Amino acid sequence: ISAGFTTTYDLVATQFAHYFTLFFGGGDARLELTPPEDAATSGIEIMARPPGKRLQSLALLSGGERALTAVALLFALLKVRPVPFVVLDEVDAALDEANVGRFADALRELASGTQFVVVTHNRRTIERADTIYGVTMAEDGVSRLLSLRLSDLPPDLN
Amino acid sequence: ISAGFTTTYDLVATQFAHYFTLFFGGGDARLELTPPEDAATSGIEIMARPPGKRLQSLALLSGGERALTAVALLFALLKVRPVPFVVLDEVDAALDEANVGRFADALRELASGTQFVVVTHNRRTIERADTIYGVTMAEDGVSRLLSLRLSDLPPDLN
Amino acid sequence: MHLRRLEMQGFKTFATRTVLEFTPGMTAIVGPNGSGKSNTADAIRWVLGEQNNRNLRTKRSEDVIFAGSTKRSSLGMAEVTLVLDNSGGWLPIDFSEVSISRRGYRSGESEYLINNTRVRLRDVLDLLLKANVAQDSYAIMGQNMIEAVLALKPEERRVLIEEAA
Amino acid sequence: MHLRRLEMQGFKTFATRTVLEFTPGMTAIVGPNGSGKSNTADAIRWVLGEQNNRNLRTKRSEDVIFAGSTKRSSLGMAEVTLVLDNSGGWLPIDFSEVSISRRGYRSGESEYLINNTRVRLRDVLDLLLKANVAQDSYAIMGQNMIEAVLALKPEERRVLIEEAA
Ligand SMILES: Nc1ncnc2c1ncn2[C@@H]1O[C@H](COP(=O)(O)OP(=O)(O)OP(=O)(O)O)[C@@H](O)[C@H]1O
Ligand SMILES: Nc1ncnc2c1ncn2[C@@H]1O[C@H](COP(=O)(O)OP(=O)(O)OP(=O)(O)O)[C@@H](O)[C@H]1O
Ligand SMILES: [Mg+2]
Ligand SMILES: [Mg+2]
Repeated sequence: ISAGFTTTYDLVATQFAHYFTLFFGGGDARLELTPPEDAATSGIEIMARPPGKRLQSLALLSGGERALTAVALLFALLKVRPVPFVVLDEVDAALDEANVGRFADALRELASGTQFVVVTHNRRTIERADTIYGVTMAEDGVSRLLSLRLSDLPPDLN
Repeated sequence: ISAGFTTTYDLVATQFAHYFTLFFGGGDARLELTPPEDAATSGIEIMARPPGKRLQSLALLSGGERALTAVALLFALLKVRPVPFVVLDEVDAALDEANVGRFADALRELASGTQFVVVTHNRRTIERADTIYGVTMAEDGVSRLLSLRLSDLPPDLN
Repeated sequence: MHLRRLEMQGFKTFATRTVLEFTPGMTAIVGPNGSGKSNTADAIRWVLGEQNNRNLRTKRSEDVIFAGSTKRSSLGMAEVTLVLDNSGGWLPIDFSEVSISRRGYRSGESEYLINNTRVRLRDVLDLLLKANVAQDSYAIMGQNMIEAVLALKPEERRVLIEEAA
Repeated sequence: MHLRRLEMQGFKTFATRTVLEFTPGMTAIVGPNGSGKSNTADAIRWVLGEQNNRNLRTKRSEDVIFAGSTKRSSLGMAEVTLVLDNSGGWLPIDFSEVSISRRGYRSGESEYLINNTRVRLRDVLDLLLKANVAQDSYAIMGQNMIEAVLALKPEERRVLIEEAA
């Protein structure tokens, strides 16, 4: 069991560092085992260094930085234990334009091997989709679905 | 003590119902005391009915509906126990355009009696501000502040 | 394996029959607050056998059935069908296209079907387990997933890794 | 009473002296992730006497002092001044303009000043308590306030009302 954990842990740690730097366009991050590192109950600490800043614990980062770091960890888990399709519900909500752009680029690349269904308000994420569905609710409390093109969306959509 | 609680509770409940309908552009909501209602330890349940829908508990609402309901409760508390200034940090993050619009209109009205400092990514909220400050970070990890006009902001800002 | 099509009827706010066709790459779902986007994600979870009300944002199992609105009365059944492309053989079942269906009634009972044949819940779960689409495999990241991940204590994060092992 | 001006130097990412002038109505603060927006809100909390690290997103009290970056070395002190318009007499102190300052050092010590006179923390807290700007009066709604309010159990919500009474 412990060997299996160590192998998986190393793989996830490597992927996490990779996705963090990809999403942030720089910087680095790592997972650390809390002491004693060889215990079967040691926890996992997340240390992150956004570009230009110093390494610090996850708790000290901004709202958007924390969200993007969490997404990097989730994607690392998906890479280590691949799934055929992924449904993401507004994971990009807290991200500014630049971060959404990098995140959406990464999604686009991953989408060649994994199918993504992404609920989002962000135009940059929507721009990279192959298919767009709009959901609306009329006054009768019933959801209706429409197939949309990018050009159907208002220009100032988030 | 109990009488003080009941009076405050009634005031907050009334204001909460008012702000909910204002923010949602319709519908209604209420606070309910969990049984036994006269106990000194009974809790407060939140029942909400967005426009066109049925009354249900807060847990069943959407992400944005929950956020807006929470803001309505916080504003009700502020109304009952007024403060001279309020700092809001991205409370409108989960709201779609229509909800942000109504929320920002309500802010604008309240701002005539209370000072607001609002951290936001939403253009509709920014449009109603008297003063806009932009914060940026250069590669040296130091924040810098700029006074901005609405026209300085990129058109597709969230 | 990828998703081909999702059909919903009577599921949460999808009172009338609704069909989503997916592409193999990336599908985006957009719309205002409360319009039904997360309900669509819930439908995928539900048809894949989700039993935990917390993960479906419901209090009782019958809450997934359209409860009516100010203009419509409630319905008695929810039905969701997910059609999967299996030409890669990801699912250990000899069909290039697999449809999984679930019907839920106000009594709390659910019926499950694979390619229109009645099966038990465990047949659906076993099939998906082998395809790595089990409930804890992060195939579906809900709207509060980020918050939940950030709130984990170090020991709880270890569990995430252990589940991926 | 309203805020007139906020001056920060050495506070978190505001390594160099920064001045914000507020208007009586509504001031918006915008910018990319991690640029310093929430740090500005933290500065207001901090100068008003916040002691709880959790509310300042710090682990130790010295974490509010600029810790350096890849291009700059860390500083030894953080200083924040908040200037308030008191022409309405909201604060029970005989000045039409009141400035509250706090300096924090790496030793963990803080100094407090009201109108440039050294005072104790409790003098600052007493002054603000009478103006209804006490720590629990919801004058400052942080970035996870919505989540926190939604996560409250019914008994915990009661406490919100009791504090407002
Ligand atoms: N069984 C049901 N019958 C009728 N309405 C329901 C049912 N279950 C949930 N709803 C309604 O569905 C709405 C939530 O929809 P959903 O969570 O899909 O919104 P959303 O599009 O994801 O919005 P957001 O952008 O705010 O996250 C709520 O208003 C809720 O009242
Ligand atoms: N003492 C310090 N010295 C240097 N940098 C610090 C210090 N304290 C916090 N930071 C940095 O400040 C950044 C967070 O800034 P802040 O929370 O103000 O961002 P924000 O503008 O609110 O972003 P978001 O839109 O993501 O919420 C983090 O990157 C953190 O590393
Ligand atoms: Mg949603
Ligand atoms: Mg912030």
